[in-house]
This record gives sequence, structure tokens and C-alpha cells, in this order.
Amino acid sequence: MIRLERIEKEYRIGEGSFLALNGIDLTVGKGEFLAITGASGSGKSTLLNILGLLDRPTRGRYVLDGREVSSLDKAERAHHRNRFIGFVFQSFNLLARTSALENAELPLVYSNAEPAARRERARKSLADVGLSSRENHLPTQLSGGQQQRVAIARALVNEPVLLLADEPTGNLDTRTSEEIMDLLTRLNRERELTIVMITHEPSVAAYAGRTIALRDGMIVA
Amino acid sequence: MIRLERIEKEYRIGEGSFLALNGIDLTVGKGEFLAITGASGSGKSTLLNILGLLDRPTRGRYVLDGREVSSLDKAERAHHRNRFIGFVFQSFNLLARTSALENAELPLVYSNAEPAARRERARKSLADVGLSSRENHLPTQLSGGQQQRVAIARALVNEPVLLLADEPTGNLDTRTSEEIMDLLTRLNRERELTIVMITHEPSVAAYAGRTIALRDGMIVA
Ligand SMILES: Nc1ncnc2c1ncn2[C@@H]1O[C@H](COP(=O)(O)OP(=O)(O)OP(=O)(O)O)[C@@H](O)[C@H]1O
Ligand SMILES: Nc1ncnc2c1ncn2[C@@H]1O[C@H](COP(=O)(O)OP(=O)(O)OP(=O)(O)O)[C@@H](O)[C@H]1O
Ligand SMILES: [Mg+2]
Ligand SMILES: [Mg+2]
Repeated sequence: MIRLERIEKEYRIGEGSFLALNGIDLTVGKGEFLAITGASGSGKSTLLNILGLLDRPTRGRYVLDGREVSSLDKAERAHHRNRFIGFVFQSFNLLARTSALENAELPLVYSNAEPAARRERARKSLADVGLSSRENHLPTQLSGGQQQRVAIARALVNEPVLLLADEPTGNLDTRTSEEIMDLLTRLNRERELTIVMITHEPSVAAYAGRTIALRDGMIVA
Repeated sequence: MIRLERIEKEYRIGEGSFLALNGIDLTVGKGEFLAITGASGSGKSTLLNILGLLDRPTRGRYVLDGREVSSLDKAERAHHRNRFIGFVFQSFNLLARTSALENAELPLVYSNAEPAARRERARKSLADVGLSSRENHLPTQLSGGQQQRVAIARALVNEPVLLLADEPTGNLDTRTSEEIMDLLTRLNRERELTIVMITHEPSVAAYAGRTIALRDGMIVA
């Protein structure tokens, strides 16, 4: 499903540069549930953004489902992102003037489904994360953990084959976190959803089949 | 220092309304370190926003340092917020086109200090949260946990007497969380900084002298 070979990411900043990823080799099989841990600033989000085709590596190869990603054109990358990958952002990235329900429905807008069917799927996705009573709230009318759950619902609504989740329980209490992790576990087992999840909480990483740790842009464990 | 009496907060939404806080009685003494826990959506941020003079209760009284807050005029509330209260927001609220250092310095802009002295204090505040090497980065050039720490540095730079922190370690790994909690503990003990901190992690709440739990807008423990 995923193969990263000697991936490096260098940011230009001012007159200098900073090497955020320093040679990552990683394989993720279909249906795997992988957790990524590591200190603040160690490169986790940078790695996830490359996996999600939101950013390009400076050096190295990324092979996704047998195809080298650097060979995909702009339209193909956008299509992959929309149809096959669900992404939960560390800072949610919800649309501000749009309700929870419309935010959740967004990935379906490009699909061929009827408006009524799309709305129903968005409803179901919000219900799965416990937010049926908050469908019409705008992001400013939602708590932090509710915004986070809308972001999760949006990432899952299009039934992606790969879910990339950046700290999906960072703003959730213990019980709500467990509900979300039970949902992800169920999707991983029943639908073979491949999951790569960043978390800094060991109890959350424990739901994954395997955990890797980043330090200074390298995998150390 | 803080006395809340029968505080209620009702939000208007669409044709109806939602009671987010349903009769809160709370006293916080000077120099206390209080943790607030509770499920996602239970009213924690709403309560903290009222404590921080960012929002007004619908009913009830808030007495801060002996003065009833509803009797303060707009200028007095702004002065209180800037001079006496430090606030760490759940979603950080950093200025996008402004460096980490300038973001940290912002509360001092209204003070009487010289520009050079202000810059030095902001530098120290960033150093205290481990971000000396990131002074010139914009928020988009910072990791999630680094943005969170800039928000903490900004809240502390003006040496407030009251710190209100909404999930200050939500995006931090265990070790960085401990460094931040050690910093807050030190300020609480050495400078008698009064702290009210929302957290969903029991290991973080353990640093506080007392913990209260919210459920459906009421204190239950
Ligand atoms: N402007 C608003 N209009 C309507 N409802 C609102 C508004 N702001 C918040 N709410 C609702 O009030 C409730 C409490 O929100 P609050 O942000 O205080 O929760 P919280 O305890 O901080 O949750 P979390 O742990 O998820 O951050 C939530 O159910 C939320 O949907
Ligand atoms: N656009 C950028 N320009 C320069 N440096 C950057 C940029 N984006 C990120 N960085 C730096 O790259 C490093 C890795 O960032 P990344 O967001 O991947 O960390 P992270 O492991 O997700 O951290 P956290 O746990 O705090 O979210 C950080 O030190 C950050 O300051
Ligand atoms: Mg990150
Ligand atoms: Mg909150």
C-alpha cells in the first residue's frame, strides 16, 4: 500500500534551511493500523502531509499502491486525495461559515452521488462520532473536541481506503477518545481501512497494531 | 481572587437556545492551582472564557479581586484582560503573519516598557517553553505543539496574576508536557501565580492542587 524510501524533507527558512525529515524508510501494508509517536517538532506532521500528497519530499521515493507518486500529475494527485485518502488535520481546518453537516459532506461534493444521498452519508458520519445534535452548528458554535470530531467525520465520509489522522484525540476526554478509537478499530477490521495515526498518548497508540517513534526526523524505534 | 455565584450561560442558536452552563458556584483563592476536567462539550471552555472576561454570563455574578465584573466598563475589562490575566486558547489564536517572537511579545505592546526590554522579555518567555531556536518562524512554519507553546509563552510574558489555560498540553508529547507543567508549577509556587487549567489528561490534572469536574454545564465533583 505505502512504501517510503530514503524520504527527506528540507524547509527553506530565511537564509538557511531546516531538515525536518532525514532519511525515512517505511512500509505500510494494506489493512495495517500504524501509530506514529515522537516529541513535539520531531517531524510527524511533515511525514503525514507527504503520505497524504499534501506536500512533496525534497529527496526520496514514495510509492503508493504500486505507483510512484512523483509521476502523478496534479489532477491525479487531487483525485487520489479526494477519493482514496481521508485526512484528519492537527488543527481541524474546518470551513468557518459552514455547518458541521456541510463540513462533513464536503469530500462527497466531487463524487457522483445525489445531493440527498450525500447528505444522508454525512449525517451517518456525524452520528458515528456522536454529533447528531450538532449538525447545524457552525465551527464557532462547537467545542474544541466537537470540531475535532467533525474533522474525523469528514475524513471518513467518502469511505477512503487510507486514513491519515494527526492527533485525532488531542482535544477529547478519555471516554470520547475511546469511542473514537473503537470506531477506527471497527473500520480497520471490518473494512480493512489502512490507518496511519499520529498520537502522543501511549493509551491511544495501544489501539494500533504497530508503533514507530520519530526523533529529529528519523525513525528510532 | 475569583468567586462565581450561580453562573449560567445560554447560547442562542437558530430558533432555540442551549444552556451551556447551568448554575456554577466556584471559589478560587489567590495562589491556587485548579484543574477543570469533563467530557467534550461539558462547558469547560465556556466557563474559562467567562473567567477571562472574554464572554459574559447570561445570569449570575462574577466577582474578581473583590469587584463585580458586570460593573466594569469596556476599558476596565480590556485593561484587566491585558494586565492581569494570561489566556492560553484551545486553538492557540496566533497571528498568522507574525513570528513566534512577535506573537509572544504582543501583550507587552500596551505596556510602558521600552521596545528593547519588551523584546528581551518575549525572548525569555519563548526560552522558558523551549522555543529559542524558533523565534523567527511564522505559525505555518511551526509544528502544532510549537504553536501551542508560543501561545503559552504569550500568556505568561506580561507576568499575569491569573493564568487561564485551555488544554495547554493537548498537542504535546509526554516529555514536553512535563516541562511545561514544571514551568507552571514553578510559577505557581515562586510567584503565587493563580492557575485555572482545563485538561482531559489525569496525569496533567495531577499537577494541580485541586480538580473539579464538569458535566452538562454543572460541577459534579
Ligand atoms: N456559540 C455557541 N452557540 C451554540 N452552542 C455553543 C456555542 N459555543 C459552544 N456551544 C456549545 O456549548 C457546549 C459547551 O461548549 P464548550 O466549548 O464550553 O465545551 P468544552 O467542555 O470546552 O468541550 P471540549 O472538551 O470539546 O473542548 C458544547 O456542546 C457546544 O456545542
Ligand atoms: N514551513 C516550515 N518552515 C520551516 N520549518 C518548518 C516548517 N514546517 C515545520 N517546520 C519545522 O519542522 C519541524 C517538524 O515539524 P512537524 O510539524 O512535522 O512536527 P511534529 O512532530 O508534528 O510536532 P508536534 O507534535 O508539535 O505537532 C518543526 O521543528 C518545525 O519547526
Ligand atoms: Mg504535528
Ligand atoms: Mg473546550
